[in-house]
Amino acid sequence: WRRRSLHDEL
Amino acid sequence: MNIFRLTGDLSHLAAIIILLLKIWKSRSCAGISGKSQILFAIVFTARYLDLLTSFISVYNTSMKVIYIGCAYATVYLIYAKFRATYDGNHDSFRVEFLVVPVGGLAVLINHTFSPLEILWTFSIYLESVAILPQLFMISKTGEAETITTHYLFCLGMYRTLYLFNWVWRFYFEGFFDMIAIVAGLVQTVLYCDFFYLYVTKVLKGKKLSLPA
Repeated sequence: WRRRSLHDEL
Repeated sequence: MNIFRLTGDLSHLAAIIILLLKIWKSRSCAGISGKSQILFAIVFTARYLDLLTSFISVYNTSMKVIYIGCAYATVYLIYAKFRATYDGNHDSFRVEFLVVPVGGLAVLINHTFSPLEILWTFSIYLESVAILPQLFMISKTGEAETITTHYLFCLGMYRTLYLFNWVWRFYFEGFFDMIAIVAGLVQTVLYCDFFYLYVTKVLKGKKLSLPA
């Protein structure tokens, strides 16, 4: 899911 | 994960630990803006609510928990444990001038109009300007302890390294997040003046003091 990976930073 | 992101995260962690240790060891938060620290606590809280909804990696989760924990510990030290040493008179930046426009912007410009996403966006925008009360305090008093400048340097390096990380991710993963990039650029630019002073003064063994 694109939105999930969008916020994979801190 | 690439080297820029990892060193960026570690730089961020170093900044947070330096500040905590400085306050703890000296039993004083003189020269530290409690307002900036409250803003950072709000930033982490709003952004890491996804701890409850999505799992990315053990690294990601543990760093988030550490950042949040340290942010609240710092606020506690400043406003409770060492409150007597808090320099409130010089910490006079009006934070509502940051929080209100940033909140409005997050509602207007975001990836998805949902509560969690708006809070994430709000945290990104707020982080980019959260250091302003601290910089304002230094400009008001005209000086900063050397350990405080190390803290600021690590904190500034963190977002600068993230800029390189985003260039990397764009080329190698085709990934880019315009909101994070623009806010990150703004955040980095705010540190430029400080970086200059850090290199020309602090690294040459002098205390950071501004001309009156």
